[in-house]
Amino acid sequence: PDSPLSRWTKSLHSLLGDQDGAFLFRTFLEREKCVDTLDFWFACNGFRQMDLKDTKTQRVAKAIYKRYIENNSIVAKQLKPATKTFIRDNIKKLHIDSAMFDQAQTEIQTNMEENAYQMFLTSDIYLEYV
Amino acid sequence: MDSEDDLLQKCITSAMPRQR
Repeated sequence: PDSPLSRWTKSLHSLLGDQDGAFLFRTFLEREKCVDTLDFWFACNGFRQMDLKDTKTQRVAKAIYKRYIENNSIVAKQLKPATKTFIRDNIKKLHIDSAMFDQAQTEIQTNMEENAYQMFLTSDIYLEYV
Repeated sequence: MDSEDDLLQKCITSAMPRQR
């Protein structure tokens, strides 16, 4: 009853907390050409754990912004304009804060829960694994 | 010094689940 597979169907969080689950979901998203949304989600979690006194943290914040938000990537398309503006202003003013990507991550997560996660649970790649 | 891409990759990897 508490097998990894039963946990995968419980929630997106439990899927992403499992190594095999996260790997399989990532493979699915690569096929669907939206793997950037998952990488962004993990990047937000990694960023939140970084030390704000470390100069690397500022460089990572900029890298996340450039890679996922500044351009017209799939992540940028799923974010509200106000959310993108908020992050852009923080980057420009060098207001680097652990929570600066929280709202963006929530928006991406909600989108994944409603779309990609549901599709994953009925996908061939998932059913074959099961 | 690591490139921004390397730092970003490390950040992503650090947040991924580890083997149970």
